[in-house]
Amino acid sequence: VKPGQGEHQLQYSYCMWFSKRTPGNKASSTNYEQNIKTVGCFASVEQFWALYTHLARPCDLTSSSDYHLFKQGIKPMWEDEANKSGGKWIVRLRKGLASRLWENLILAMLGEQFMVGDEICGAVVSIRFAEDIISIWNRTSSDVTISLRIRDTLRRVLNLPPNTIMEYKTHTDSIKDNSSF
Amino acid sequence: GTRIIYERQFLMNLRDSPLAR
Repeated sequence: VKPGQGEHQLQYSYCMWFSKRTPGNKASSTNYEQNIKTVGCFASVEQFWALYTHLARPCDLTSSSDYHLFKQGIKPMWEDEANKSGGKWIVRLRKGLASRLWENLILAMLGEQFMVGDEICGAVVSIRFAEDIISIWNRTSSDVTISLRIRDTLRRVLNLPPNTIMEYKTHTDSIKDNSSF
Repeated sequence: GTRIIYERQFLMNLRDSPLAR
């Protein structure tokens, strides 16, 4: 993708993906890859809005759905080259907050608010039965300085209360226990 | 090199630009 004439180019191009886990299907990386579909890619602010405004808001999705917004070339999978040594910050949200906080999160990512070089890989919003979860993925889970900067930026851009619990999980741990959260 | 940084409000303002629709 390329920005159109007169459009505001983003630092990186991104692709939006959507996945929905079918009930009764055991999680595995094979059916994960089958269940995840690209929704669209964009390189400019205008292209982002043109896509985003046509998508259902996270709060209107049914349970077990996820949006994944990743830099172009990075698959939203633990095993991807960019992700395999990485991890993610996880914030659990009570129902009703996901749409607004997801928008704030992705605007911060697209606008390069995290200030961690090319460390950010993407962001995910996960709609579940009793809670929703947003997460932001980075390349190098072993770099504490980077991960703390991401956490602090996340807290600021989401305007989270100081007592909000934020968990960091490496993708190798996710692979080991075959679980995202 | 220089990074392209956009504040939230700037991005919001572009939401209604004709190119975004």
